[in-house]
Amino acid sequence: MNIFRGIADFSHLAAIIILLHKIWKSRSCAGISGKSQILFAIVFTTRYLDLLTSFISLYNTSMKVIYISCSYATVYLIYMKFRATYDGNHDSFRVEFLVVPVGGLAVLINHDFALLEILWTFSIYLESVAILPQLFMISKTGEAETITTHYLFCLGLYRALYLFNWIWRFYFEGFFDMIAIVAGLVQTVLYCDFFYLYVTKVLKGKKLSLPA
Amino acid sequence: CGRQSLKDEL
Repeated sequence: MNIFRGIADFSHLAAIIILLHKIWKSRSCAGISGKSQILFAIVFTTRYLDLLTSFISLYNTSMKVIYISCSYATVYLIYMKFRATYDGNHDSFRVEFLVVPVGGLAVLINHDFALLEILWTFSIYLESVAILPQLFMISKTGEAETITTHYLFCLGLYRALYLFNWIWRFYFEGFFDMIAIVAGLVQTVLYCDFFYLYVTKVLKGKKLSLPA
Repeated sequence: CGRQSLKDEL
């Protein structure tokens, strides 16, 4: 564990908690893409199936369990408890355009043609694009609540820090994982436009709104 | 290519 990965994991955790807390406190999921949240629940479920087959550390197991539980809790709040506040009309990204190609890619390009391995690869690919319905929703409505932008910033920062973690691990441990690195790069690039708006608007106290 | 070693990541 290096400093980049340590901060990244807690940034990821912060993002998840910020979103849950925001929905719970405001009793509303307005402006939040339920589709992105379902995709993240699928990402965690398919990636952390190894909870059943191998034990790495108490930290690893606890974080996995927390990520999975929180992602399901978020989906529950959006689609069940606060369903009336869910903005389905604006959450119109066609997720099958992500899930189907990503599934095909995971079957074609993986480290080992085994079920758990393909599901792990699928989760890595899917995570890299899972935020697209949320970004699409913001581009459609033209604005985002400030708390939602903090969520997105923490989520983007997490994968950007993992890139530094992988550079570190390559130099000091000699390991690299091309699938994770390429997908992580794609994922980080998708946030670049948002990072720019976050720094130039939100951090200066302005609301994130896009020109019409 | 070191794949197993990265399984400890989240």
